[in-house]
Amino acid sequence: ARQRFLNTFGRIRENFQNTFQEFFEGGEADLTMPPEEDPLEAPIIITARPWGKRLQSINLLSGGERALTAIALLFAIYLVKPSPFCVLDEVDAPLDDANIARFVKVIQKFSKQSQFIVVTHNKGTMESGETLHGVTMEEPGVSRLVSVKISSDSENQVDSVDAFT
Amino acid sequence: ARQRFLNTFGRIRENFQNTFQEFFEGGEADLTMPPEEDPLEAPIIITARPWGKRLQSINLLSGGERALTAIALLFAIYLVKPSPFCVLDEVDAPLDDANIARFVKVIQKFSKQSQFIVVTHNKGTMESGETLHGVTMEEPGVSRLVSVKISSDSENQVDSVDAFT
Amino acid sequence: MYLTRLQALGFKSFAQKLDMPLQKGITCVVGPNGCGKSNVVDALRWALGEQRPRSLRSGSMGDVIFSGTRSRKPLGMAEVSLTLDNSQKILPTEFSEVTITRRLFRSGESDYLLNKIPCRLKDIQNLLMDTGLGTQSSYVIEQGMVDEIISDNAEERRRCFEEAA
Amino acid sequence: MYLTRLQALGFKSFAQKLDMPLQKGITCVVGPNGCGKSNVVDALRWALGEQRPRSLRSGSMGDVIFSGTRSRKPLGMAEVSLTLDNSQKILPTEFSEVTITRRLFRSGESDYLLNKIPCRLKDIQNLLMDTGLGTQSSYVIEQGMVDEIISDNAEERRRCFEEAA
Ligand SMILES: Nc1ncnc2c1ncn2[C@@H]1O[C@H](COP(=O)(O)OP(=O)(O)OP(=O)(O)O)[C@@H](O)[C@H]1O
Ligand SMILES: Nc1ncnc2c1ncn2[C@@H]1O[C@H](COP(=O)(O)OP(=O)(O)OP(=O)(O)O)[C@@H](O)[C@H]1O
Ligand SMILES: [Mg+2]
Ligand SMILES: [Mg+2]
Repeated sequence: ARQRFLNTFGRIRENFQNTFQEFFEGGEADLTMPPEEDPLEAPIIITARPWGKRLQSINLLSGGERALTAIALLFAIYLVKPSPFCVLDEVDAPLDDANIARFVKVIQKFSKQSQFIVVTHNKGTMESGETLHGVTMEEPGVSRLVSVKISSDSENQVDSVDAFT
Repeated sequence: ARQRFLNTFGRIRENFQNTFQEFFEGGEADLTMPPEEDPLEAPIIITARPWGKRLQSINLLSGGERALTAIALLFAIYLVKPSPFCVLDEVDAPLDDANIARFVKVIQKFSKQSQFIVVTHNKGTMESGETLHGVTMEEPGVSRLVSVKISSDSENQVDSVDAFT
Repeated sequence: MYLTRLQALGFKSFAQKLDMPLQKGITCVVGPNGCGKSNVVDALRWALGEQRPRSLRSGSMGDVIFSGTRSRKPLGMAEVSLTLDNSQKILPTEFSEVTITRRLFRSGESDYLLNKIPCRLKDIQNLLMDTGLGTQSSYVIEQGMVDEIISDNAEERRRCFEEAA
Repeated sequence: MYLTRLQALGFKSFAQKLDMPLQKGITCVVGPNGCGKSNVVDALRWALGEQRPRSLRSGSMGDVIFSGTRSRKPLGMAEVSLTLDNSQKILPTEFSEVTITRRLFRSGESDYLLNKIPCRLKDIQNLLMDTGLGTQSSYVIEQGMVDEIISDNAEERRRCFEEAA
């Protein structure tokens, strides 16, 4: 069990070093455990260095930087055993416009291999999708789908995005 | 100590019933503790009913509904001993446009009595402020203030909001 | 392999039938707070065999059945059907299209069907076993997980890693 | 009573002097992720006597001193000055304007000043005692607190209430 955890940990770590650089367009990050402790018990330490800044523990980063680092790490874990589709539920909430653009670029790259279902309130994220489904609740407590397909219909895109937010 | 906690709890509860209705423009909410337990140990139960929906424990509400309920509760606590100013750091992140409008209305009402400093990424919230201060980091790791005062200058407002996000 | 259709009736806020077509690439699900977007994610997980009510934001499994509103009575059954394209024969079955159906009644009884043929939960779990879609829903990344992995709580952070191992 | 000016130098990312005028009503602080907005909030709390490094997202108090970047050396001291309008004589002092200054040196030594006159931390705490601005920073509402109060963890939730009592 110890060996299996160490193997998985090693793969997550390697993935993380890559996904972090993809999401942050630079900088570096690492995942470590204090070597003298038992790998099944030791705390997992996450350090990250966004471009131009100093290497720090994840807790010293800003809200948005931490969220994007966590997203990179969750993707690193997902990539150990990638399923054919991936669902993201509002993970982009703390990101500013520049980070949304980076986030979207990475999702678009991954989406060539995996299907993505992305729940979001963010207009930048919405514009990256090939399909948009709107859910409404005109009658309180009762959901209704108001579909807007925008694949190959970018004219339609801007108005419908406004209608849903 | 028990009596003091019960007194404070009673005041928070009353405030909460009001703040919830202000933030949600309707509906109702309550704060209770199981009566048979020791008030210094009992779990605090938060129930809420947004307009038209059923009364439920806060955990069964949606992400945005929970966040707004929590904001109403944190304000209820703040009002027990209101300080002359209040700082909000990105509490509006999970709110949709309709809830942002309600949130802004309530903050504007409170701001007649208290000074508010609101950190936000949300354009709706930004447009509610009389003053806007932009912080940038052109040199990595070094913050710089780029002030934009927009009180009594609503013409200036729209362009400067775009510049900061 | 990818998802082509999600249908739901009587599941959480879907008192009216939900029929959502899904495409390859990126599909965005949008709408106001509380309208049912995360319920769509819950429906997907539930159809794929999620057994832990906590992962569906519910106290007990029966909570996923539409419990009524001020103007509608509760329903007696929740049913979700998820259709997958299997033309690449990634799932161990000769069908090139597979529809998984799950039902739960107020009595606590459950039905499971594969392409309309009754089966056991175990058959569905076996079918999905090698695709990374098993009982762990590591294909869902949500805000709560972002907080857990950043969290100071070493236990919570470790759990995200152990689920991948 | 309200805040009229916040100045900071050597505090966290303010390697260059921050000079932020503040008005009554609502002031919004905006900017990209990681630019220093939450650091402005930390500077405010620190000037008002916050003694817990955890509330300032730091491991130890010395972490608030600018620790350098790839192109700038660390600084030896952090200093924040906060000016309050006291024309309504809410603070127990004859001054109609009060400036609180706090300094921390790498050596661990601290200075405190009221209107440029050296004093002890206790004098500042006494001055603020009746205004709700004491050692509890209940005047700050942030995303982390929203999560705590919603949290299933009864302990965390209770703590928010006890701090008000
Ligand atoms: N069993 C049920 N019966 C009826 N309504 C339910 C049931 N379970 C959940 N709901 C309702 O569904 C709504 C929550 O929907 P959901 O969590 O999907 O919202 P959301 O679109 O994700 O919103 P947000 O943007 O705020 O995250 C709540 O108002 C809740 O009352
Ligand atoms: N002592 C320090 N010395 C130098 N830089 C520091 C210090 N403490 C924090 N920082 C830097 O300040 C930045 C964080 O700023 P802050 O948390 O204010 O961001 P923010 O504007 O609130 O961002 P977000 O919108 O993501 O919440 C981090 O990049 C961090 O590295
Ligand atoms: Mg949701
Ligand atoms: Mg911040």
